[in-house]
Formats: sequence, C-alpha cells, structure tokens
Amino acid sequence: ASTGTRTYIIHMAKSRMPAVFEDHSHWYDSSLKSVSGSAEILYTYDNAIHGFSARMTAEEAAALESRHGIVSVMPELKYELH
Amino acid sequence: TTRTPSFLGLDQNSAMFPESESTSDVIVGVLDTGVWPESPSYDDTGLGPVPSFWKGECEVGTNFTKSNCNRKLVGARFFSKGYEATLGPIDQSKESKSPRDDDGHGTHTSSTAAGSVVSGASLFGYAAGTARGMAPHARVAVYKVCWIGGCFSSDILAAIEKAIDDNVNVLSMSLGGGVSDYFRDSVASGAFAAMEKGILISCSAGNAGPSSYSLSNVAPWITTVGAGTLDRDFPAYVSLGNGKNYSGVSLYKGDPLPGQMIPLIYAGNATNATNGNLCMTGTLIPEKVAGKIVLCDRGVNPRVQKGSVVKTAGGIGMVLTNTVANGEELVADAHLLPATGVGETTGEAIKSYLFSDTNPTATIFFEGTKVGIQPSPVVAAFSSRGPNPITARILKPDMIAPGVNILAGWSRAVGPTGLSEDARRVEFNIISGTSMSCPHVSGLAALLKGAHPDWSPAAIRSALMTTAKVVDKNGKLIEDVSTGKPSTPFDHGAGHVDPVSALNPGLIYDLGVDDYLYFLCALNYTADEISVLAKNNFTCDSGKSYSINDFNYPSFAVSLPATTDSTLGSGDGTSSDTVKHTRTVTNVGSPGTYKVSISTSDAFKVSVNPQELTFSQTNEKKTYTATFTAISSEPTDANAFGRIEWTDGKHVVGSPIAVSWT
Repeated sequence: ASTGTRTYIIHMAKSRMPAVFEDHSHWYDSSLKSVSGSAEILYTYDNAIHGFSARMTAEEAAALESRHGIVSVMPELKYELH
Repeated sequence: TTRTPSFLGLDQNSAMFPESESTSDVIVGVLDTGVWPESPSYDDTGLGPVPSFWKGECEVGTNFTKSNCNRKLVGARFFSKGYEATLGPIDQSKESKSPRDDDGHGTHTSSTAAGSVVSGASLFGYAAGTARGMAPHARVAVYKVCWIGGCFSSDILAAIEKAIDDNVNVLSMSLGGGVSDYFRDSVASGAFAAMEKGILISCSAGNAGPSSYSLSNVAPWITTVGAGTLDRDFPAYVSLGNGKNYSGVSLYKGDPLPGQMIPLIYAGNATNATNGNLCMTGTLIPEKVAGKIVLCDRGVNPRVQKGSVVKTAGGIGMVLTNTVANGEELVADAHLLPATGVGETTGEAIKSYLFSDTNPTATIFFEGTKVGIQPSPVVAAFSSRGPNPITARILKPDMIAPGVNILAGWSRAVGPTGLSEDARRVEFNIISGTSMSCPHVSGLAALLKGAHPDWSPAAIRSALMTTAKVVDKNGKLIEDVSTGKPSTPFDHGAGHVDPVSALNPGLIYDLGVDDYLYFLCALNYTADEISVLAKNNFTCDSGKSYSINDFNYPSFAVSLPATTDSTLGSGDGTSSDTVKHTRTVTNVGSPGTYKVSISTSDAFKVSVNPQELTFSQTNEKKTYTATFTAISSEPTDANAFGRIEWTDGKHVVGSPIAVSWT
C-alpha cells in the first residue's frame, strides 16, 4: 500500500454529469485524474451508490471534494465480523 | 443448525410453511468470509433449476471453480480490491483469493440462513441432530468481503452492488463498524439501495452488550437482530477438593482428565506478567502449571487461545472464569484441552477456595448436551443494546433470534477453535454471536418471502416484529442474562422471533421508499446527504412538516422532556410532556375488527385513538394515533417501557414502547 494514501468512497451526483461524457465511468475517471496523476479507481458503483472508490492522499481527496458533481468524499471504513 | 428449527416451532408446524416451489425461488445473499462449498449444507438434491431471474455467477479463484456452485449454492463472488489496496496483496498461502471460506464464519452464517437438511450433524457428538437452515429450500449466494485483516467498505459496497445486480431477495450481513451517520456508513447506504429494489436486509446488532447505546446497523431500512439463547446447554462441572461442585459449559472432546483430583492453580500466581491472569501467550511459567488445572480470567485474548496457552505451558486442564464484564453468561468452546467456562460468581467461589486452601485440587466432568434448559430464550449478555445511538426515536434492535451456541456448517480449512495449532477438522461447529442470530432472521425472512412474494421488505420485518414473543417458554418475561431481570425493548426490541405466527400476522406496518425519504427529511438531512443514500435529486418540501413520530415503524421510541412538577401535564395533547405518534396498519388477513390493549409503566400513560379498527377487506389500511403522556417527573436519561397490542381474537399484533426522558 502506498504511503500517505488511503481509500475513499466518492459519491457522485450522476444527474450533474457534463454532456461531454457518454458514460458515467468516464466522468468518474476524469474527475479522479483531475486531482491525481497516479490514483486509480478500485470500484465503480452504480446500484449501491453512485460513485467510485479510489486510493489517494488527503490533499487529493480534499481537492476532489470541490470538483463539479462530487457529493461527498468519505474515508473508507473497516468493518468486523460479529 | 440443530435444535433451532424445533425451538422456533418450524419442525412442529412444517405443514404451514411453503414447500420447495415457492421458497426455492428465494435467493439469500450473504456477505461474509465466503463459503466451503463441499459442506453437505450446500447439497442441492431435490432442488429444481435455478430461477430464471438469477444473474449471479460462481467466480473462479484459488481452489475454487465454477463447478463448486450448484442448484443450492447459486452464486459465489469475492471482493478484495479495497482490502489489497490497504494491506497489500493477499498472501495466498494463508487465505484463498476466491470465494472459498478459510475462516468458517461465512459457511456458518449462510448454512444457518438457508442450508440444506443434513442428518447426523454434530460437533464431536455435541448438539447432535438433523441440521438445516431456516429456509432449507432457498438458494444461497455468497459474497466474500471479509479477510484475515477485516472487511473494507469499498469491498462491501462492491458486493452489495453485485448482489443487487444479481437479484438476491434477502441480504444477510453479520458484520458492523463504528457508529456513524447513515450517509457515512457504507452498509447503510448500500442497504438503502437494496431496500429500494425490494431486498430485505438483515444485519447483526453487534456483540458490544450489555452496555447501552452499543448497537450497530441501526438504519431503519435495515432489520437489526440481537441474540438470545436456546434451551440447550453443554454442562461441564468443576469438582473441587473441598467437595463442592460448580457448573460450567464446554465443548471439549478428547482424552479425559486423570481419574483423581488434580492440583489447581490461579494463572495470576503462575506468571511474572501483570496480565498473566488472562493466560496471554507466553505469560505462564511452565514449572508452575505443569500437570495442573489452571484457572484463567476471561478477557482480552480469545477464550480458546487461553486453553492453548495453558496446554503449551504444560497445564492439563483449564477453568475459564468470567469477570464482571461477562457476568453469568456461559459460552461453550471446543477447547484443545479439558476445560470449562464458568460464570463470575462461580469463578469467585473457586478463587476463594483456591486462595484459602494450601493444596487446592479440582477436576472437570463433561456431561455432553442437555436440552430443555429453562428459562429460555434469555437475552445474551453480549448482545448489543439500545437506545439507538444514531436516531433515538427509532427503537433498535428490531428483535432477537438464537445466537448462543449455534451449530452450523464450517470450513475444513480451519479447526473449530480457529487457532492455527488446532489440526482438527469438522463439518459443523458451534459458535456464538449476533452473527449467528442475524442469518436466522435472514432465513426466516426468506421463508416469509416465499409465502408472501408480494410483501415488501418492511412488511416482512413488520410480520416478524409484531408477532415476536416477549415471554419465554414458561410464560415469564424474557430475562436478560446480564442482570437476571426481565429484559426491556432496548435489549430484545420487539421480542424473540416467532416465525409460525409471523407467517400470518393479521396486520402489518408497511413502509415504502418515500417513507424512508421523508424520514431523512425529518432528520433534517441536506439534499446532498439524502442523495448519498437515494442517488437522486430528492429534496424535502420546505412547506411540509416531516416527523419521525409519524414514521410507520412497528415499534415506538418516544422522547419526552425531562419534567419538573410544575410542567407535569394536562394530558390534553398540547403540553410538552405529551407526544403523539401516528401509525397506519394494513390488513393482510381476513376481514375483522381489531381492539387495542395497552400496557405501560407508572411513569407514563398511552391513549390510542381509535381503539377499534374494522377491516372489511384484505390490504385495507387504517390509521391510529397513540398519545404518550408523562405521569411522573423523571430525570434526563430515565427510561420506561410498555406495549401496544391489537387483536382480533386470532392474531396479536404487538408493538413495544420505549419512552426516554431527554
């Protein structure tokens, strides 16, 4: 795992997708690339939430939060078996 | 599981339940540690073709191929990108990068929910009988999201994403995290999406009891399940050199102790470590424990590991005593050496003898399996408790179900203790937790879904809640083992699940997607916070009044202001010590008239209007208002409890009341 990075869950407002994108996954990727040259999407979600997960620095996450169409950027949580 | 089908009345009333044709069209998705597909619990004999709506797959990976799935185990996927991104590549010498279960927990939960019928099941002869899931004809789809290092929310969300896409009908999640608002909680946000698609989501309440506010998975679109005991026990008695005998529990099977009294030593006196009393790894002095029975205190490290530590140090037996944190609750374990677990009181008595006698001795007798234990059920001490830490005005847990000493399928990759040094391999294991109670409810929900395919997830939950029992097999209020006193709705929710009654509940409290959105509005969620859950542009109507008090939940969590004598009220519904809740019930039975009955404490009163509801047809809806009024002056954080029941003479539709003064 890269030092200084952590996984975030990014919730997107799909209805605010710019018309230039034909597919929401391209928009998500573009949004991520706009704040990080190295971060890659782990998962793209469409049923459970609208958004994606990716690993990035706190600074990149903060920058992403202010991008168009981003609803929230939340650090990943760890769950445990009961 | 063995015993629980009988304990829940399923065996005795099998004719009432839908046969394979309807329940085999129900698919239970389980997010957990994967599956051991060779377990007989996934035998597909007698099952017809997989339902045509099913889109799931059997994913290939380490020691797992497509042929591991069948008409019972219809789907198996794994999700590890989030886990590997955080902790690095999976070490495939330690865990399978596939749906295969190297832990046992996932095989246990999924077989509890919907395992096939297996005769001759037992763990070393303990809990012997015919094992089966709660919905033995339902199909199973497993989604492996938990690994040695934990379960990561990016993987959980990916699994829910796929489960929705695959078309599961019920989703069972025996996992949880810390307390966080619904829109920050991946399980809650994923569950909201599943609920929108008509999927019932059943989650474990957590094992952080008996502390208050210890619940997890409390979103109102999730069915939250606490744990109770069965009427079964595994006694193992400690006999002391002073002639006294004390009862404990154990699942030990192996060479017995020598047939004479054996020297007994307290771990705290056989160590140089400050925490040596806990029998932590490497803390016992072999010269002091060799050939002796060692008394260890419970806590910090796993119970079975303490036995292993004693054995490694040369001890030949162990008495594991609860501390004040666990009280008298006894959880049986398949220890690696002759060992028994005893309650705190017994532990103190043994310590008193041990510290006062110059040559203390003991032995342990293992008595096997006993059934018919009363009282039962009782609320497990570990079962997490209310009030709801996120939304106090939604009563949680929703119900309790069997979760103590449950036998179900296990992985052959690991022994029954889960310890690396445990070389034993078993087809079934006996373990405890709300992880075990959750899939009981998931399977029962699958049964109800098979019987009533048109019922919403909220309707199914309502049926399970309003028919749940608040009395034990002897007709006494269900006890809380942590106090020895009657449990409250903060402990047992609506009560202990009663699936036979749930099949025909009479009335249901239904909820749709809009109701949940209005609930979020009542919480004053922002548009963005709502969109995290609802994935759309829903905005609350600023001109509309949203109230949690009118949220059509099958239970009542009432908030009253902490009062003084001068504010004690008129009871006219206008003063601050009076709160109104509105509910709408739907008739799912035959036409009839229901009359209300109310039980309360001395601290508050309830009036219901109207007091009779007459239904002339099925699916007819009627609304009533319950007005709660404080009678006595109560300080902040005081609680009182009651119950509203509607009955037509054939059905009893019960709702618990929890009043909190804030």
